[in-house]
Amino acid sequence: GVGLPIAINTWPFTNATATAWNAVYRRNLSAIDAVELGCSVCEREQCDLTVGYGGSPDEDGETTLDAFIMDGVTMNVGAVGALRGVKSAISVARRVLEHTQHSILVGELATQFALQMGFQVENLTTPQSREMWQSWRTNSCQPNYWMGVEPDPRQQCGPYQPLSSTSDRFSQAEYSHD
Amino acid sequence: TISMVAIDRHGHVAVGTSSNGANHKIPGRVGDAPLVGAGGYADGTVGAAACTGDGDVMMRFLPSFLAVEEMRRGSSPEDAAKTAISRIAQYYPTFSGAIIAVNIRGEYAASCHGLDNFPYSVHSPLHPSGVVLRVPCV
Repeated sequence: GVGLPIAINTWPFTNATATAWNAVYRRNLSAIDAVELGCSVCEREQCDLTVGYGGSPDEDGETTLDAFIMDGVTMNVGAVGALRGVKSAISVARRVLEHTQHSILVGELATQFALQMGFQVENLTTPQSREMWQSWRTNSCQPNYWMGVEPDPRQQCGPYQPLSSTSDRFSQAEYSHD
Repeated sequence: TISMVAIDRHGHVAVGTSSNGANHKIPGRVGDAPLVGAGGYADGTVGAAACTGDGDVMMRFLPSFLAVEEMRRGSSPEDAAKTAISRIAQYYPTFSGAIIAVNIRGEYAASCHGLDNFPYSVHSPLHPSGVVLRVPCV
């Protein structure tokens, strides 16, 4: 088609798009190469701090990475979830695609897989992500994703535990009345 | 999150995503980015789609898969993207997210919800120097 080749991605991460375009247009590489190269740019550049190391710290202040790559010709998939300590998540995902019969590896065990594939373990925390986390802690851990637990997650940090049945009844009595 | 679709000179389609997830997530949480059909989906006979946004909500609707299936049924990328976003909005009217959809002819579109004129980046023969486009949300 007249519209091919093409590289397109969410958000104005133009260096990533340009790299993918260069791969398919000038270097005559495959689409899967282009996607890996393009997403890798954002992992290195920490696009909007929503990609790569040093962003979106979890409740413990740790940055973990999710990545996925899919070949539309073979319908083969490789993915990693909650990958710890490895910066090149999209490339690890591609190793899952190319060197396993699985589709997704997660967590610390995905890190062990990455090590076998020759990747290095590095600290994904940066001074900026630590500051984001400390600011969140200072703000009583607001906002957070907990519900139905005590202490009240809208006011306090954890650790939390499920609301006891007594608390449930109290809650109902308190909020469901005429 | 970056979610990307590429189609090479041979018409081969691929999709990829990379994300560090949600701020202050509960440790162990995984978003939509690594999930097939949620963060992205590709079918070499149809095209591909890729998403960004509130992954905890979006993953429940497999929007990338839905958009590709809509294109398989003959929808344009624009209509397919809108269908996928509207399906989520029907159940979660306050969710924020976006999708890009591309067919194997290189026609593309985006749709979004809860964002301000969602921007996406394109390089193609029509835009060899690259362009950032914006789409108003449904």
